[in-house]
Amino acid sequence: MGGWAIAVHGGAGVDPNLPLQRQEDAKMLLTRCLDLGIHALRSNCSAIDVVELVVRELETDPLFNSGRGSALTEEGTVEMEASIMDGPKRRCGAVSGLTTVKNPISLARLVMDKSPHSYLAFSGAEKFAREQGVELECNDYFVTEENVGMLELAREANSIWLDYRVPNEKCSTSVETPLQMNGLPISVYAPE
Amino acid sequence: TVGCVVVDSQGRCAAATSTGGLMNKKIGRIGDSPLIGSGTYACGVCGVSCTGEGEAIIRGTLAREVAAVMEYKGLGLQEAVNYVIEERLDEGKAGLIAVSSNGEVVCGFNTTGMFRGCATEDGFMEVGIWK
Repeated sequence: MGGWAIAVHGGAGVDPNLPLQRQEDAKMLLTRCLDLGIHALRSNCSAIDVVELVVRELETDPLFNSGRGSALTEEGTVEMEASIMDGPKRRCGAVSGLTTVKNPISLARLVMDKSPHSYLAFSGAEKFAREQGVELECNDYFVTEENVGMLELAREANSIWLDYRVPNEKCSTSVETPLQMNGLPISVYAPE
Repeated sequence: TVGCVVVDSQGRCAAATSTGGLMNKKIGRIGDSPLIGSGTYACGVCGVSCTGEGEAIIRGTLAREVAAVMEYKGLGLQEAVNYVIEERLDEGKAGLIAVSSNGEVVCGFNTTGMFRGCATEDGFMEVGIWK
């Protein structure tokens, strides 16, 4: 058997013109999260505890699209979701539609450990969060100025975006652009 | 979307994924991140966390697919990730990180870039954005 290993990510689909400073900020956050996980692994923490610990750090920092700094809905609000899975017994927990839970991944962990279910969503998940006493924030806490600006751009381009995708000139000016999902015409998904 | 996958010194794998979803998404939209088997999966063989175009990841049950080709086709982790990224996404764009129970760690993506970092017990450590 090999030793321990860890990987973290902050999203795929990066704007090729992302400013260098933003790239450096992202690398620093990823390095900080790796160091956090490495320290925990060297202290013999279990894999399930380490993935929760690291994702909490990523949710709390506003740089990436999760927790604070989450992408905004068409109404300018935040709806968060998360899931966690423990390999040995394939236990799992998931949550969706969260608007006040500071660390969604920890609520997903509680669904796995403290509920008879594997997935709770929207008002049921928020009720479970209050019962479990997890840290709550008002929805504004999760909204960043930068994402308000990004939402405006997405609305102007009449499209739905992945992380860090900024419209190029043509799509932000051509009003006849069909509704887009992830930069593809919605028709790609319509069959579903 | 953010994620973390870990295999600990006892060979146990785990995976976690968290997200705000898509900018300008409809209220009530659920993506791949909370769906076990799509955005997140872990078993005795590997742990996987995915990110990218949620609808494509869901249709490809991407995270479970990595474990499945390892279990049923006997692929190693790197081959399994390459196979899934190349063969299971149709026109979709996505990326994933994965670890195996024998201490391997892999990242694969077909997008313009992916924010990722990885480290192993023997001292290897890498942080990157572009291919």
